[in-house]
Amino acid sequence: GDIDSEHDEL
Amino acid sequence: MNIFRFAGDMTHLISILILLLKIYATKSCAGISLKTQELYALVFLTRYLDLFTDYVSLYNSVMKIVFIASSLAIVWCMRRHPLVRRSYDKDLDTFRHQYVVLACFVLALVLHERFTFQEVFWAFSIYLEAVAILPQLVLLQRSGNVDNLTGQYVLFLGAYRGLYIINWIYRYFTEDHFARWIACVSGLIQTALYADFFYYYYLSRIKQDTIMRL
Repeated sequence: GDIDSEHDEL
Repeated sequence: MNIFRFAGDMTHLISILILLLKIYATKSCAGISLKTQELYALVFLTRYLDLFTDYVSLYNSVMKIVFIASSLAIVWCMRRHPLVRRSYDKDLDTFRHQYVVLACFVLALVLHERFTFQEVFWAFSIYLEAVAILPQLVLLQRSGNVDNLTGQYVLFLGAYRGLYIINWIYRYFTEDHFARWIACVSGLIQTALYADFFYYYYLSRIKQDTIMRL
């Protein structure tokens, strides 16, 4: 998905 | 990815590995709350549902697998390992964590970024991680046993929280869209509860050392 929806933090 | 978040992930992982190695080396889990460890395993299992659907980076995927595996390994050791399970304080570790799970799930149904299966479980895992330390805090107040909760474990746990807060501050000032208020607010509550745990940990530590010296 687009970056801000993607949870890139663990 | 910034250095604070990377260091935060590393210290978080190290704290889990320290606990796992301590339990495995001493074959004892006295003073450790199985309920808190089960909540942590549930946090990782519900947060990383996107493990097979969204690929962020190799680091992200590898770390997700390592966190799930190490937290399940601790739960397995405390439940199944014949020597370790005998030292579990079953009658002291009586915090009703199922109510905490339910409360976090209801909150996630109300407060989330988007009402999708994955997002609701992501918010649930964020809220659950914030309160997962409660059974351990209660057990520590009851048993005062810090044998298996080594100072390094507490140190790395504190470093993990501190570095993540610095990471959020850093991201707030360097990225235009930084709208992760669920993780930030919940993370601050988590850090406050960890500070409470650390306070009782050091009280117990001082009491234990005094008794040893007498």
